[in-house]
Amino acid sequence: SISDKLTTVFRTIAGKAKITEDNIQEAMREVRVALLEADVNLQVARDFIAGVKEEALGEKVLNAVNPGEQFIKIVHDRLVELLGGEREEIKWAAQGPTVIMLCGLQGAGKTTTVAKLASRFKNQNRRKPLLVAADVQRPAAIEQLKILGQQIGVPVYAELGGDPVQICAQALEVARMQGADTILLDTAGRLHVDDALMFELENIVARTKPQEILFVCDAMIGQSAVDTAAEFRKRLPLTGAIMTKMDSDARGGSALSLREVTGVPLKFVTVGEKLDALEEFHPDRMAGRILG
Amino acid sequence: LLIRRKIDEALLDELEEALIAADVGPRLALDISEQIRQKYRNKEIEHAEEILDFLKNMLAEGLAAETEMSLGRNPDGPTVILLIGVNGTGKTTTTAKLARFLTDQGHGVLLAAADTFRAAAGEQLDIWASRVGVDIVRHKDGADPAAVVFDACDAALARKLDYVLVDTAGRIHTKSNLMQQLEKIHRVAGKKIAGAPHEVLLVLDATTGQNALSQAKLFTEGVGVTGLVLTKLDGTAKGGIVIAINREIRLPIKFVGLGEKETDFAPFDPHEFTDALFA
Ligand SMILES: Nc1nc2c(ncn2[C@@H]2O[C@H](COP(=O)(O)OP(=O)(O)OP(=O)(O)O)[C@@H](O)[C@H]2O)c(=O)[nH]1
Ligand SMILES: Nc1nc2c(ncn2[C@@H]2O[C@H](COP(=O)(O)OP(=O)(O)OP(=O)(O)O)[C@@H](O)[C@H]2O)c(=O)[nH]1
Ligand SMILES: [Mg+2]
Ligand SMILES: [Mg+2]
Repeated sequence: SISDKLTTVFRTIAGKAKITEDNIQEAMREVRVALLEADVNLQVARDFIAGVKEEALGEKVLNAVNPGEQFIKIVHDRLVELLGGEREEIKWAAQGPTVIMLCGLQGAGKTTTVAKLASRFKNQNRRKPLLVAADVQRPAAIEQLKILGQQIGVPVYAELGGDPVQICAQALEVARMQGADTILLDTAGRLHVDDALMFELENIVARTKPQEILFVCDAMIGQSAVDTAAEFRKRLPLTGAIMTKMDSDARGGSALSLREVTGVPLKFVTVGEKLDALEEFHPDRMAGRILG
Repeated sequence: LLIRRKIDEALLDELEEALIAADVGPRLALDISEQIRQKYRNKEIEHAEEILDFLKNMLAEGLAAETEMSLGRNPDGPTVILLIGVNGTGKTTTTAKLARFLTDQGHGVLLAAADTFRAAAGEQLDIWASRVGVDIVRHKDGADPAAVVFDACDAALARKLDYVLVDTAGRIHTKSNLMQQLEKIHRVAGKKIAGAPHEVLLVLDATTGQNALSQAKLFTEGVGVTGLVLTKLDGTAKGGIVIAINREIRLPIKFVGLGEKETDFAPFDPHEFTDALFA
């Protein structure tokens, strides 16, 4: 583990701890490798290490009984600080319905997640949600959302065939008629480099003016998370992110990349296939997981 | 001489970074750049300009070596192919693509909808079956996946078909009960048709980072993997993690997924792959 490695870095032959410029450098290298193996983006890892260097050369480490431990603490605390900040809940509309749009790459977990959110908002926040099946492209995507909606007792608005932008716009009207106060838009997975489909998302945003635009990201994503997130952020006013499949052994370093590149907070994580497998994001747990 | 040496140090750093950016992983990226540095010192590489080509070739050969690129084949009856992998990697879509690939070659193909768990999984594969024009065996939601496979093998034997493609549910590789379920599917297939499954394809998402190593290891330990399919290569991710996997387990990459249509599918080409890695 990284703690073992750092303890070794700062230990001399006599078994006592010793700090030198050299082993601080070595410690930084070990942390860098740990971050990269956790899928933190290369540039983000570099910036992060540069950010802790000053503190690492400071009093706390130099005078510490166990410098390796102190070093880890600095790294861990800094990670928590970058990942966390204030816990942000959903930006509920002060008046009228709240529109929440989910977007992301193919297979990230959007459809499953949008149903989990609907269930949570209904049961914990006493909201009256409407799910909107705006993926008209993937085979049986509408059916998938309808089944999930049934399982949690939330209505699903869908149109067979048709244009996702129109469907979302129409959903606002349907919500008004049904008295739904929370409209959740499930969009089709898409590549950030697919101009036409990114434009489609921009149009959905323009027509429905969501209070929340949540980027759904798979915890196992690697280095390309930065390009992906940057492009989504460039084209859409993202307000948050959700990291999925955190029940796997993926370290989830993309969480740091996401935060650094988009500036948006991770609001939730999902931890399984069942519809109650949705949790609030905990920066300290994530930091520990990334560091391994 | 000094200037020439300076150029390639910077170049070696650049190559190491490109490898990391491609998800090869930090330790292997360093290893590889060290290897290249050695070859350059030993004059196996003459000029700095040759370094990139040398590296591409070295990586491509590594991926091609011991690679049985063709699909496993049953000489005495239907060939059974299992498609397995973590949630959302593209198994169902790949099953459809593989069906199209095989029917284009004139083979008779049957699909087995062995994901009886996820919402609309059967419907999704059903739609693909009609699009591609192949038969499909489906049971009710919640049915035993192994029973679906059993029936599908029966049907393929009866209809004298060449391939049974088994689409399984996505599963996290660290969940032992789900790995056991997969192992049961494997066993049942083997009881029904000798030697089945003749191919077990692990479907990997090209955007996956270092976790793909854990996936490859645990799926191989759990049920045995005979080949990889690397999907979503039409995105910006390079899928370099397969180079890291290749160092640890010999898993031939058989196909790549290049989009969401049934024709967005091709046999793996190591040289094309390594070219794209540094593009
Ligand atoms: N283990 C696990 N599986 C998950 C999680 N979230 C989603 N899944 C699974 O991941 C797979 C993909 O989920 P979907 O909801 O269909 O993903 P999507 O983003 O809507 O996919 P597209 O619409 O095709 O882009 C399904 O098998 C889900 O059950 C999670 O937190 N943990
Ligand atoms: N761009 C792109 N998308 C792909 C590719 N392969 C699959 N997809 C998309 O990825 C998403 C998930 O594909 P599925 O085939 O449902 O994945 P799966 O592994 O069967 O998912 P689960 O059964 O839920 O585990 C869908 O939106 C597919 O269209 C590919 O090669 N390129
Ligand atoms: Mg979906
Ligand atoms: Mg599937």
